[in-house]
Amino acid sequence: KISTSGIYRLALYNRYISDLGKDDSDYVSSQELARATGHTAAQVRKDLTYYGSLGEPGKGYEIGKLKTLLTGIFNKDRIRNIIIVGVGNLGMALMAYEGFKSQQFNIIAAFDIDVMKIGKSIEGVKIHDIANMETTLTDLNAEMAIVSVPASSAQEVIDKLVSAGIKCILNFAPGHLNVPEYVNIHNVDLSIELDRLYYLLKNVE
Amino acid sequence: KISTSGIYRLALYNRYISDLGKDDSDYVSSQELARATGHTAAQVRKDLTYYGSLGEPGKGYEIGKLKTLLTGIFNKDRIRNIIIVGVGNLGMALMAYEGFKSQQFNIIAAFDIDVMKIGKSIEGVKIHDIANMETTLTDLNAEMAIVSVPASSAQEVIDKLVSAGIKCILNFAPGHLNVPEYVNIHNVDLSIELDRLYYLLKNVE
Ligand SMILES: NC(=O)c1ccc[n+]([C@@H]2O[C@H](COP(=O)([O-])OP(=O)(O)OC[C@H]3O[C@@H](n4cnc5c(N)ncnc54)[C@H](O)[C@@H]3O)[C@@H](O)[C@H]2O)c1
Ligand SMILES: NC(=O)c1ccc[n+]([C@@H]2O[C@H](COP(=O)([O-])OP(=O)(O)OC[C@H]3O[C@@H](n4cnc5c(N)ncnc54)[C@H](O)[C@@H]3O)[C@@H](O)[C@H]2O)c1
Repeated sequence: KISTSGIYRLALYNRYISDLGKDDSDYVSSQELARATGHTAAQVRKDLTYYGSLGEPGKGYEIGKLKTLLTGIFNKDRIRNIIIVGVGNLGMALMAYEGFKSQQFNIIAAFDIDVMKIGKSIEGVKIHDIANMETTLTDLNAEMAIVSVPASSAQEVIDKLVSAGIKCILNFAPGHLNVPEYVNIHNVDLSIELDRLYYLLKNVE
Repeated sequence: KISTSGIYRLALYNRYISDLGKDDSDYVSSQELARATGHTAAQVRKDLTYYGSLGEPGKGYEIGKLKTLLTGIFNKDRIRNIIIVGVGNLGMALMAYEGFKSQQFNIIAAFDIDVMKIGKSIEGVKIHDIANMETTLTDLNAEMAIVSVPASSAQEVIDKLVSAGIKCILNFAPGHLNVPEYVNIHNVDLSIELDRLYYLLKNVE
């Protein structure tokens, strides 16, 4: 099995070639993939060889073949249903984000505690009352959840999601949140992205 | 020099120990850091040894010493000024995000094109007219910019930032954007975070 950072790199290569807008019969080099994702060309070659994809010397990797390989790994051949909890500023931006749809993620329901929001729809997705989440989820086939509520409600919301059978959570609320061993939670902290940039800035000064 | 993915790992260790809420005299093991960041304990040890930090056998790393080491790398001893362009749903969520302040990032100004927003303030930060950005920036000491405008305006906004002297850009708008060689642009695509999670879900089924 490949490490989670290996998966992250493959997801970056996948995104880069799907945004590239070149023909399937065109080629992309390991150097180009390395430059686009901030890794080394040797790491790119190692990752792709692990999955059986061998570049052609002097030419690189055929884009069509890479797409088939990467689609297989990330199982993009079917749509994945996600729910979102907390429809504030961040939640609204995520519901409107085209990048989810284009990557076959389908937001099928949203939940909030604010009576002014419950019952409304955003981008065609209905906002339900968090109090009814467990029963609402039994009728839906949701596989993953995005949590964008304030830090003060995050643990309680995550506990509800886990008891409703959600096993994958993308969490934006700050702080250390507890989940059982069998649940995958991934905490996004955008200030880390700024740290990386800042380090690069410092190095060029 | 360490690779950008190495920097990313260090930023993750740094965030984990600052959220941990333990005393500086406590210890953290390489296994714990590995579990929290999705890498291997061997990779954690390799990263920290590279920077001269040696754990104590059986005990791990002293948290106080690790904090000093990581603060030095990410230069947290001074506040870094950032600007934000595009104060829509995502921009507002980023302006309100406590995580930036706690990591010594200070949003000093915002820019937008919408006359209904220009002149207002969010969390004490004034929204300026993008048309005056170059002159407004000459009075400010901004080092980095966050771009959260629609894809259709992103390239034009990034060109303006580069000509105003900004060398580090955290971009959320989708698509392939061009910057000169000396500018560091980092594109955030949250659907990649979902890809990683989905792969983990698939593997446990
Ligand atoms: N990780 C990052 O990089 C990052 C960036 C920006 C914001 N954030 C975080 O994302 C979260 C949301 O930020 P925002 O700016 O959208 O906040 P917001 O206040 O605009 O929105 C929060 C929403 O959650 C709802 N809510 C509150 N308690 C709830 C509960 N128990 N159940 C269901 N819904 C509930 C509110 O009604 C509101 O609609 C915050 O925790 C913030 O710190 C993180
Ligand atoms: N990368 C990700 O994971 C992710 C997630 C969510 C949203 N997004 C992206 O972030 C961007 C913002 O999303 P949103 O939901 O906040 O959109 P929004 O429409 O709510 O906000 C866009 C803001 O940009 C302003 N704007 C438009 N053109 C401008 C220009 N030329 N100069 C300055 N300001 C300008 C608008 O007035 C508005 O305030 C979009 O490109 C969206 O695709 C990315």
